[in-house]
Amino acid sequence: TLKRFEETFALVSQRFETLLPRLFRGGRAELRLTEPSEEHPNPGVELLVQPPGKKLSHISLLSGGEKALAAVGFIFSIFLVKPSPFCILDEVDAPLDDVNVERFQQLIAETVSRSQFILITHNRRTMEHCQLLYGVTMQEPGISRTVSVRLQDDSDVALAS
Amino acid sequence: TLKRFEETFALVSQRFETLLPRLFRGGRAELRLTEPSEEHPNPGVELLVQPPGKKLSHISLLSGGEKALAAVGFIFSIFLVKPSPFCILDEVDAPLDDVNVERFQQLIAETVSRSQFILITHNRRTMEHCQLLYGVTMQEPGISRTVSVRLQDDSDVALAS
Amino acid sequence: MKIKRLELMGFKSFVDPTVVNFDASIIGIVGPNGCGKSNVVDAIRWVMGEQSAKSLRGHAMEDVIFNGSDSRPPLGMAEVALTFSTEDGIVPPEYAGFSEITITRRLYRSGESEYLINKTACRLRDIVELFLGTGVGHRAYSVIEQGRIDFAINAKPEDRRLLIEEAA
Amino acid sequence: MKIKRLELMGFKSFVDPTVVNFDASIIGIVGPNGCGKSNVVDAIRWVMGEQSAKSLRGHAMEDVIFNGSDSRPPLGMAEVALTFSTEDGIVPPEYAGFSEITITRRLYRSGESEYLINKTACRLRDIVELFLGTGVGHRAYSVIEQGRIDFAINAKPEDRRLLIEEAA
Ligand SMILES: Nc1ncnc2c1ncn2[C@@H]1O[C@H](COP(=O)(O)OP(=O)(O)OP(=O)(O)O)[C@@H](O)[C@H]1O
Ligand SMILES: Nc1ncnc2c1ncn2[C@@H]1O[C@H](COP(=O)(O)OP(=O)(O)OP(=O)(O)O)[C@@H](O)[C@H]1O
Ligand SMILES: [Mg+2]
Ligand SMILES: [Mg+2]
Repeated sequence: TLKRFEETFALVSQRFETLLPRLFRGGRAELRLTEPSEEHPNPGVELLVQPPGKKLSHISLLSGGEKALAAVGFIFSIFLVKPSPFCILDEVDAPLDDVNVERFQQLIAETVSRSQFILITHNRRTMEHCQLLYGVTMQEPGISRTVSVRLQDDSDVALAS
Repeated sequence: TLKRFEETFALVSQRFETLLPRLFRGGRAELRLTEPSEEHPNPGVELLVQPPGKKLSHISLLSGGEKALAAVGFIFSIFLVKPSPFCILDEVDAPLDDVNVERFQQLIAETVSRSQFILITHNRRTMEHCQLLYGVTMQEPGISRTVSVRLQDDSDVALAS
Repeated sequence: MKIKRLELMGFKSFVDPTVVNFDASIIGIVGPNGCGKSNVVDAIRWVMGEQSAKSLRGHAMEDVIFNGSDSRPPLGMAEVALTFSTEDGIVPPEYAGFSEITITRRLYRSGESEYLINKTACRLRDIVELFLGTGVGHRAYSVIEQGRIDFAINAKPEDRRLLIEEAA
Repeated sequence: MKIKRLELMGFKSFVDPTVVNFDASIIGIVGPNGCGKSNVVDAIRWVMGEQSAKSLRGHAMEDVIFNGSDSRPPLGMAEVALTFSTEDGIVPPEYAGFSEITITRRLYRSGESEYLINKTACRLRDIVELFLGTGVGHRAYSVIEQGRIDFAINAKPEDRRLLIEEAA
């Protein structure tokens, strides 16, 4: 299985190197294997991300939104190598600004032919990209019910029963 | 100093018990001291929160937004006992829905007579409650500059130089 | 193996029988804080075989059973059923003849569990094996829980390796 | 001790001298992802005496010095100055005569640090003592970094105790 891991790693890192610059509109990114050690005989995986115009730095120096975008890029790189029939993302758009929410949505639009997406979100821009919206309400305190939802123009998301 | 801790704890927990039901519009909340043990001779602090209509449960069962609101309530309870001249909050509103963002802002409005608030946010509703907005831009990649900002009606926040 | 339908009863805050139809490719779930959105994700992971109560935000597995509210008493059982469509051809050979597959999981307060595939009793192993190799599973890279998107970034290198091993 | 003004130079992504005036009670800082908002918070915590590079998201304290971009070479020094107003009367006795207090911190790539209060050289201890008992300090409950709001909830009980001890 080591051979399979190495093959998959090579494919995922190829995807990562092309996907991240598209998400960040420039810059570069790379996956690297760490040196095996006594404690961890199997090599681990390091992420290196360089947003456009910046120096290549350790991922901890990235901002909250840049980290979330890089993480989405990493997950999707795995996804593109081994698509799974469905993908569930719970408020991954919370740290993203409006520009990055659109980029995240474009990524979904490119992958949706192979997989189904279930997105939990508070962000109106993300809601606008959904084909179907389900509302969950707790009109009776402590009891969840589902309702069907239609996005109305500028007012809040309308919950219909 | 143990006596001082106990006095402060009593004051903070009084505040917590009255503030949380106001934030959650009902329910109840309590701070408790844990039993001292060999490992931890000093008692620790437990938070118990019961949103309206729900059973009192361990704080880990709360939702993402309920946890953030409870955490804001805890921080402000300490704040009300020992106000500090300024308070800096970096995207604490990210997990909150629109209703809870308004409640969070009301809490700030009640405390602002004693302290100055610096809020980092992507949320338009929070921006609307600020008296002064500073924009940070990176028009030259990798270089941060500040600009003054005016909220314009429906379009995006206008960055002026 | 796209998701067609989810049915919950007595699972966390979904005390009454609830059906959620997933008839689209991009589905949004919206609602106020604390209303039960992440509980839907927990339900899907649970029926697919999740065995860790902690990763379902509880202390004991019993925490997934509706534990009461101001107006309703606690229930004695939680049940979740998840129906997949087999149109995309990703289906284990023994289920090739079916147009859809339904997996069901029940937990009683007594601690007893039941698992079913297409209404026939089976073991947990059978459910886990159903998903082997498809890229989905209760811990797979295809389900990102709330607050866990940073996991891939803040994780240790050997934990990130696990994500790639799943896809291998 | 309300904040009146922050001046940064060579601190993280703020390579050129930058002045931020805080002339209001509720101030918002906005801008796209990665533009430098949280770096402003790091600058305030650093000048107030923060000694842990890790809690400023770096590996070594040198990581706070501007390390270059496509168009600019790295700098050799980072400097931050923070000016407080003393109008609210919260001020240590030895500074009672001043209408404002400015604290300054510099770090050179050589590892050398300088601290100043109202342009007079001092030690780190003097800066930390300035804030003792006021409820502010680089680790106080009054500065919540990004992603740390859950800290109070997910922390261990003995860590939460620390937050209250600070207010005692
Ligand atoms: N066994 C249970 N019985 C009843 N209610 C439960 C049970 N387990 C969890 N809950 C309730 O479910 C609620 C949390 O729901 P959930 O985490 O799905 O909210 P959410 O819609 O994701 O909110 P957010 O937008 O804040 O993330 C909690 O308030 C909790 O009290
Ligand atoms: N020493 C340094 N020199 C140059 N740039 C640096 C340095 N340290 C950090 N940075 C840059 O600062 C950026 C992060 O800024 P910051 O965390 O303040 O963003 P932010 O505005 O808070 O974004 P978000 O909305 O995503 O939280 C990173 O892209 C990083 O490359
Ligand atoms: Mg949630
Ligand atoms: Mg930030």
